This record gives sequence, C-alpha cells and structure tokens, in this order.
Amino acid sequence: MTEEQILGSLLQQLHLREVPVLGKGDVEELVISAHVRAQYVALLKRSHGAPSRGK
Amino acid sequence: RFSQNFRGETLAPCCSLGLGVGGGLRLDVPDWGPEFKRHDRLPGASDQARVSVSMWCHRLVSIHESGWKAFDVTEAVNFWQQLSRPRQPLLLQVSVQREHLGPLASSAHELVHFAAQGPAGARQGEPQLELHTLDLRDYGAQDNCDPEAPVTQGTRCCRQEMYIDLQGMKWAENWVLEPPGFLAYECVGTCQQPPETLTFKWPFLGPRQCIASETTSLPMIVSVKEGGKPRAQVVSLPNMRVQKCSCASDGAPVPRKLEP
Repeated sequence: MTEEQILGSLLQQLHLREVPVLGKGDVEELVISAHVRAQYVALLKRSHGAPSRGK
Repeated sequence: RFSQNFRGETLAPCCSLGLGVGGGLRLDVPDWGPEFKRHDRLPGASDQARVSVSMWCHRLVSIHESGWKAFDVTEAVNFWQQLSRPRQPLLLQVSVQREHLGPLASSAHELVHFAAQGPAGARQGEPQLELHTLDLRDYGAQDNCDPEAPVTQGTRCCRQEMYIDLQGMKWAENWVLEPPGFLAYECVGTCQQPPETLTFKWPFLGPRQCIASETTSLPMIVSVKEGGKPRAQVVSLPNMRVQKCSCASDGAPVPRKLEP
C-alpha cells in the first residue's frame, strides 16, 4: 500500500481530479454532524465484519 | 458420470482437499474394431471428433484411436472448490460433436463412444478423475507474522502489521478528518512451490506467490467544499486493509480448505 494508491483511491471515490485545497480555517469552522459520525461508525463496523474476496 | 447416464445419485465424499493444483479427467475410448473400418471416408472430411467437457475444455479425438483420453479439468475443480456448498458432487458433462460443420463434415463423431457407455455393470473403463493436491499446512500461508522475528527470504507467507499514518501525509492535511491513520497490513514472505512433476504437467501454473486474498474497505470522513463552504462527508475506500494472506498462482483462484 503506497501513499499514491490511497490518494488515487480517495480521488476516484470522490470523483475528483486533484486534491482540494482547504485552509486551516476551513477545518476549524467545520462541524461533523451526528448523522455523518453515525454513518462512519456503521461503515467501520461493517468493514470489520465482511471481508471481500481478493483477485 | 455421463450426462445420459446421470441418475442423480450422490457420491460419497471422497477426500479432504487442501488445494486443487490440477485435475484431469480420463475417459476410455474402447476399440470398436470393424465398426471403424466400415466407416466410409469422404475425401477431405474429418475423421476426428471434438470431445468437450461442458464449459471447461475440449480436444480432438481421432475415431481410429482407442484408449484413455485425458482432459485437463483443473479450472472445473478450482471452480468447484470455490463453491459455497462444496459437498455437492462435481458434475462434468461430456459430449461429442462434429469437428467442423460444412458440406464435407462427416458423421465420424457418431462413432466415438466411451467405455462407460457400455453394458451396465461393466466396471472396466469407467471415467476417472485425478486430483492433484497440496497440503496447505506445508504449502499455504501462516496467519500473522511473528512480530519478534525479522522477515527474511525464508519467512513463510504471513500477514505483517503496517501502519499508515494519514496525519503525516501532506496532501491529507485539512482534508482527511478521520481516521488519523490505520493498520493496513501487508503480505510478506515466500510460498513453497509445488513439486516439479506437477509444474511439468500443468505448465500454465505460475509460481505461487504470497498475496492478499481477503481485504476490507476503509471508511473515512473527508472535508469537501460545496458552494465555498466546507462540509464533512463519509467515503469508503475499497480493498485498503488486508484481512488474509494466501499462497496462490497468478491468475488461479485462491485455494481454500474443504470440509471432508
């Protein structure tokens, strides 16, 4: 697993061509809603329970 | 068993397979004697028949030859191994077709018979399925690597911890909010290779390599800008974490241990 692979996969999933530029101020004013947190935790639990077959 | 003789009976489980390296189906074509000699040959017509093991393989068989004919059914055996219900018997359907269609195509294929199609009860010449297997205890991967032992060339294929530090990556700054990092794992070490006799018989089998056979996805919370305002979004990256490492040949299905 390389840094490029992670970045490539992330850009692909978000349908982005390049890394978005976000400043520190953007993050400071950002609030992660309970809904987003719940979705993240649910995916985490699911990924621990269901492995996918490789090639 | 031949499709026309299929009676639906269940075969008793024969063995516990560690890994199907190769499978060969041997069919006996008996010598039909004068019947072949009576066969009128058209000039240019083929005296060969195409024998197919349904969906898996086929080969040409001369109508003048008798004896055992071998078919490589490795793919069929591997597919059967991957089925969720391996207790079901492996069914191979054999058919004989014309070698090629056209005005000069003969009916030679109708003369090809297999010994098992002879009188009921005759045991001689019954189809045989050869399975060449490897013991996964020796030829498979181990689980997790020993954290105390350094990985060397002689280390048997295993899963090693590898932490990916997302916070340390410049591009992830102010963008990737969760997680700060994750255990990705990697497959390291080597796999024991099958005996030379098997690689000679099934040359398409490449060297067995230590690969990630099961993976899981990695959820992330990222910050995206919408209308100039940042918004948190959940995204899931597939195949980011290795769950299991296995030894497998390139292109071949990952071996799985079967229940007896």
